[in-house]
Amino acid sequence: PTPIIAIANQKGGVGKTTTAVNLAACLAERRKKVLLIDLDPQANATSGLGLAKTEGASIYDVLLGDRPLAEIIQQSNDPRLDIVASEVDLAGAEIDVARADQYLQRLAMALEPLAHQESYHFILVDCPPSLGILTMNALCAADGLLIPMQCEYYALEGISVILNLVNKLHESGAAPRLAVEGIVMTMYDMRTNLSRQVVEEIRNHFPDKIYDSLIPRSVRLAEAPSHGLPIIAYDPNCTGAAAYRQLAREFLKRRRNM
Amino acid sequence: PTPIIAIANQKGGVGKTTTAVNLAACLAERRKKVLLIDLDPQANATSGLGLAKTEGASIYDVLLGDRPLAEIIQQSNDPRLDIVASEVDLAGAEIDVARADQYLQRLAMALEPLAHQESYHFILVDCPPSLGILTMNALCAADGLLIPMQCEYYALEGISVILNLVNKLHESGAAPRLAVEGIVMTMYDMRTNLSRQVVEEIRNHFPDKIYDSLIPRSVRLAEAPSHGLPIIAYDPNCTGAAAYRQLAREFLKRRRNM
Ligand SMILES: Nc1ncnc2c1ncn2[C@@H]1O[C@H](COP(=O)(O)OP(=O)(O)OP(=O)(O)O)[C@@H](O)[C@H]1O
Ligand SMILES: Nc1ncnc2c1ncn2[C@@H]1O[C@H](COP(=O)(O)OP(=O)(O)OP(=O)(O)O)[C@@H](O)[C@H]1O
Ligand SMILES: [Mg+2]
Ligand SMILES: [Mg+2]
Repeated sequence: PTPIIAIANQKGGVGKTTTAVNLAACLAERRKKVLLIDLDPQANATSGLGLAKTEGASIYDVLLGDRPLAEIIQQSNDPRLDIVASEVDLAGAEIDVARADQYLQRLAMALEPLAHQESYHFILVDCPPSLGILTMNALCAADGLLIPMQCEYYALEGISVILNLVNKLHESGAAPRLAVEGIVMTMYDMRTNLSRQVVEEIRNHFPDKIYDSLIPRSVRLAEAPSHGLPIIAYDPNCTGAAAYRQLAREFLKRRRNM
Repeated sequence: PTPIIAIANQKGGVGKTTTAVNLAACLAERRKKVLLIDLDPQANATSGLGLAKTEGASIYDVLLGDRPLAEIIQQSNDPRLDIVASEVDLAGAEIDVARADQYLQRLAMALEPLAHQESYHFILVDCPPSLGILTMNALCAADGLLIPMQCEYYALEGISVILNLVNKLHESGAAPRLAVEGIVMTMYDMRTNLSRQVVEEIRNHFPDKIYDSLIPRSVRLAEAPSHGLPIIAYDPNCTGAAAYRQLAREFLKRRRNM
């Protein structure tokens, strides 16, 4: 079945959405068919790909079993990249889903038929900055967890929390297929010692998990969402585009060797 | 009674903790007695002030009524700045608090006796990156909401969501005293058009809310937490220290003119 990759980290602002949108676009450029699911009520991945946040378009009803997933899949500007949009109502879903049966498996159950149809090469899920019900659903549905990690001190502190959670979910059977796909270092600024120190710390602690590709801090990456475009459409020759293309290559290479 | 200021924004990584820690330290430097409450399970404000995350030290038991607040107040290196630490257990509080009576008023009830003792000039509350139960408790307990806002596009999108919530909580009576204290622009990089455009957009939409003080992007601000120090102790003469001192002056001036 189609591998499902959760892009999560409870630390805020580490580049989850930027990685979800740009990795999805770079995989599509390499002729992979990708579905991106925006599971964050902030709906940044939705606007980052140029879609409007429309009421009723989010995965909310699907998680409660009131609507089939196929009905809410939308096309993006790229024929190989589809998206399930989000909207602010999704914030209310946490409480409703928490009261539903098998509340951690709602996304897994909704995605299972689609994953078995294999109409996509990958399903990516952009998560909100917390380890609440929505992120837990993504982890329980996922085959892999991709952790974007800012090259800063506060981001360093939280990494063991999410890694422990992955072990607990895997061992308890709530997330039977879940393994750490990799850690991608973002907003790397080669001019500062702080960035180098944080990368070194992660390389020492998790040598087999960290991707070689480092995503540099680049204002072009921060500008692209205001045009509703992934970086390879907004500024195909900038350092940010090159870095995400490299990450897509490395992501595919690791998957082949799994 | 002592004014309670919530520092909140559901967008992740916008500088909530950096603002909470450094504004608290700058107010203490101006001879104000301040209590900083870390309401985020990530416990970044706790480590940002050099305290250890110890199990059982968080506000978790206080929110459930099992322990008085006074028992968990700790001293920081600064005699005028006290802190209520956080730890990872606090993540479990969201579910337990949601099931308690008056689940939105738990923090307000816990803080009320302390606010009436007036042993502090200000109580600041650092919030997690969400509009879940913990942040809602902070808003319902607060007199003012300080919104740190990164000078970037995704941060712009979320501002109306939290402002609408403030109106709803105020009108419904859940947060009777709550008003927007101000919007502080963070990580301002004068070299980029993006920063200038976002600041202009906020100035146009919320001219009476935005602080004049702009917090510049400065690596010294990102380095200070790894030493467990606020910026005025880590590098008192850097641009980040000057900017937070200016914000403290402006914050006090606005409060006086209220
Ligand atoms: N490599 C980069 N260089 C410069 N800016 C970046 C980079 N990656 C992301 N950004 C910008 O930093 C901010 C945070 O990134 P993003 O929103 O993708 O993080 P996030 O983890 O999804 O945040 P949240 O926790 O709120 O979901 C955004 O304004 C984004 O445009
Ligand atoms: N003005 C600044 N210049 C440079 N770096 C900054 C600045 N303000 C904050 N930072 C750094 O940016 C990152 C995000 O800031 P911070 O953690 O304070 O945001 P937050 O809103 O509290 O995040 P979260 O949503 O996870 O709670 C941190 O690594 C911090 O050290
Ligand atoms: Mg995001
Ligand atoms: Mg924080």
